[in-house]
Amino acid sequence: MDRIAKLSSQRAVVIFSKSSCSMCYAIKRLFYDQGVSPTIHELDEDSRGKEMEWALMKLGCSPTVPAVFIGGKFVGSANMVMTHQLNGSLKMMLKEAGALWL
Amino acid sequence: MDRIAKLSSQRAVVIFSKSSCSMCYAIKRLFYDQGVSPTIHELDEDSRGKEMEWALMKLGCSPTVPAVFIGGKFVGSANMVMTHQLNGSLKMMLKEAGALWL
Ligand SMILES: N[C@@H](CCC(=O)N[C@@H](CS)C(=O)NCC(=O)O)C(=O)O
Ligand SMILES: N[C@@H](CCC(=O)N[C@@H](CS)C(=O)NCC(=O)O)C(=O)O
Ligand code: FES
Repeated sequence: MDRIAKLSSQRAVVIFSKSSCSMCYAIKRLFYDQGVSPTIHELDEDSRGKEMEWALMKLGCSPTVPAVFIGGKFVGSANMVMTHQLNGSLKMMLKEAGALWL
Repeated sequence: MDRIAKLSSQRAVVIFSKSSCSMCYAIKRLFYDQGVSPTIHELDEDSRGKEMEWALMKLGCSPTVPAVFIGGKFVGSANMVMTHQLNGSLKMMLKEAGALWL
């Protein structure tokens, strides 16, 4: 099982990011503001970052970051997360994954 | 005169950007959608990119991109451009710089 598959299924919400990317920051904020603490992997600060970047591109994430997984399933990049947020389905996904209780 | 000062005063609208940055893309789109053709310098594709990045940081642009100049004056990064767009002052700045005629 490659590293992305392993890491993305370990927590309810996992985000692959780059530390200097402001779009990634905005998506992290979106989760924090809902009381959710996503697990963040900064590809540019991780010794296996390049390997993970390749794996994300093989998954079809191109450009690569932010790549958001909820409940082990790939949700998408910033556009997809915003779409789910705006139509209300993000909250449901977070509840199903056990990241939100209320 | 350093390279940033020289390049930013040559055209009505000048944007220092990075080709893989989606926030930079969004700001470029903002100008294109108003019929303005900004001059774009992609720091990651320019042989003097690192030198210009340092010069931008010395100007106080940190993080560095997008850095937007209108009429040779530094307007700011994405946040500042959006603020000017929302309060209507961006159009005035573009008209004053001769980038918009209507
Ligand atoms: N449309 C995508 C855009 C994603 C994007 O452009 N990501 C950029 C960083 S902001 C990227 O991965 N660039 C290539 C890289 O940094 O390696 C989204 O919805 O998030
Ligand atoms: N608050 C700034 C954010 C700018 C920002 O974070 N820029 C990032 C890229 S999206 C950057 O320059 N990071 C350092 C780098 O790429 O060298 C804005 O309004 O645009
Ligand atoms: S690198 Fe600029 S928004 Fe991602």
